[in-house]
Amino acid sequence: MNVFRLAGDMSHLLAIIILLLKIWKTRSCAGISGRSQLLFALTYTARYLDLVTNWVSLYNTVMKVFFIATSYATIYLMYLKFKATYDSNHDTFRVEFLLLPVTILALVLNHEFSFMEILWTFSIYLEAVAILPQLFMVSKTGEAESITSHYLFALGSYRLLYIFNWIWRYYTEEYYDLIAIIAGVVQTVLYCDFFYLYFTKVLKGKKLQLPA
Amino acid sequence: CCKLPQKDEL
Repeated sequence: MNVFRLAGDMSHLLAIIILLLKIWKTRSCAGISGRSQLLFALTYTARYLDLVTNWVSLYNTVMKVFFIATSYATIYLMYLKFKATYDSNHDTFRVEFLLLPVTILALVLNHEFSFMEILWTFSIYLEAVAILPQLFMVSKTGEAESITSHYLFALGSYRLLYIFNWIWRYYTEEYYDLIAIIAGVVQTVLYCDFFYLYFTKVLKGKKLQLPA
Repeated sequence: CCKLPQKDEL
């Protein structure tokens, strides 16, 4: 554990809390992509099945349980409790275009052809692109509420901080995992455009609005 | 051959 890793995890935690609070306080999930949330739930389910086979630490276990539980809680809020506020008309990204290539890639490019390892690889690749339905939704409506922008910023920062963590670990422990690193870089790059808008608009008190 | 390192990241 180093400072980048901890900051990354905290940023991830913060993103989820922001999202849940937004939905809960406003009693609405308007502007949030249910498809991205479904992909995240699938990501954490596939990755954290090792909860039962691999003990790392109490921190690790608590975080994994939290990520799985909150991903399903979000889906419950979006598709059941506050279903009437879910903006499904704008949430039209075809997730099969992500799931199919990600599945094939996980079967071909992995460290070991075993059930758990392929599930882990699948989750790493899927996480990298899981935000695309959400970003697509923002570009389709041309705007995002400030709170949604803060959520996206925290979520995007998390993998960026992990990249610094991987650089740190490479030099201090000679540890690196190419699959995680490349997917993490792709994941972060997908947020670049959003980061730019966040710094130039949202932080100056303006609403995130895309040029028409 | 080589055992994979333990996955300790989230």
